[in-house]
Amino acid sequence: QKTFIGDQVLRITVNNEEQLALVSSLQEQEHLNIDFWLEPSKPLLPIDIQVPREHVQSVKALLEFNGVSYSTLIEDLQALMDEEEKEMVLSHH
Amino acid sequence: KERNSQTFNYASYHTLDEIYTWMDSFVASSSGLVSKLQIGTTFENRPIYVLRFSTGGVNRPAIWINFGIHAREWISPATSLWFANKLVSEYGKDSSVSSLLNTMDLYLEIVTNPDGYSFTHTNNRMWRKTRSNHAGTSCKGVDPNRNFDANFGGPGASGNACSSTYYGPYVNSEKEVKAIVDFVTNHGNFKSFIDVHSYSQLLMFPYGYTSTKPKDYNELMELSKKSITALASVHGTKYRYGPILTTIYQSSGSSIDWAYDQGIKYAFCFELRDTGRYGFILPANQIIATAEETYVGLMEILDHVRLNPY
Repeated sequence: QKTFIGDQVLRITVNNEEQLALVSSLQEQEHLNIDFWLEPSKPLLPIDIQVPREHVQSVKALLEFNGVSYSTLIEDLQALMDEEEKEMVLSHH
Repeated sequence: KERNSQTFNYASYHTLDEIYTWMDSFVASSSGLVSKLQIGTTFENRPIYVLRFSTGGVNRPAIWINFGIHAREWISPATSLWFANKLVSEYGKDSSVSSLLNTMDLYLEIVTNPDGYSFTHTNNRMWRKTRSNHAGTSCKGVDPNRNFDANFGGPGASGNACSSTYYGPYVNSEKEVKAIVDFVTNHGNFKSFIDVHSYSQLLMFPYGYTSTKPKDYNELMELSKKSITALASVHGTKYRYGPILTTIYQSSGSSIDWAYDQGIKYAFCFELRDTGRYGFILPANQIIATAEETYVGLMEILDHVRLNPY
């Protein structure tokens, strides 16, 4: 079973078309393995991306360097899924 | 095992096997109002089921609602189970539900992408696509909501088989998509087609593949506003609404664009709630609240469909 230990989900808000294009370009960088939960659409609408643990710092650095604001929506994706799993097991009991 | 549909825990997420077992007990306890149809099989040979709510008549005008075409959107099938149970319990008590089912048939596809859904429970919680194999690539799966015959392969879908929005090798290549297309086409009397996703709180209508407004734009805008206003009255959840392209982004090959181009005027797509910023991992304690508000929003649309035959 695939695990997501340390993966983070970032909520990005872009202010203009230039920033939008920058975030959209992350989709083409396959080595980063970023999963777009909410895809880029237009400025001011949120973009949610799931970033693998090993790329969290570099993606954040890239956003900060380009003045793109973001917040960390989910600190550790696996922790949230463990919680979900626990709830399902409890419900069975 | 869940013993019957009344003791079933609607406030929890369930595996595919549990949902399929629930369907049988639900049908058995619905006093003939609900039947189960198999409309096809998946790539991995799982049955694809639809629940039919009908009070009789031949080929009555009908409503189609499918849930969770993207496997990881667990809140959608969870909402559909509650919705199905609510319809049965309200029939004969609530005038909207009774009038609706006395004049129209309703078809619910509870789990639209069974292979993908099962995969999210066993291998990868974040899986979105089908599980099909196609020649020339080692990447599996197609985005079923890019695989319909609505500007197939156009902007807003990917030709890269490894992408989560891969449109597939050809139109209706996915058995899960073809099952819907064949069923809806052969039935021939659907008046509404609703595709329920999550998350981000949107109610959308065609088009996604073009900026051209649908000919029923004004009516669909007004109805959307009415629906999301009613929905918000339950728990205060705010939705945005409008055509797919202007509300979120351009997408080709989507189900509701296909349905609208088939002549099904009331074609809508819901993106259910995530008010707590959990994405696809919406806590189970929000299932009932989501289902309650979605029911109210859906009933606004279904009432309108019933009162405006065409």
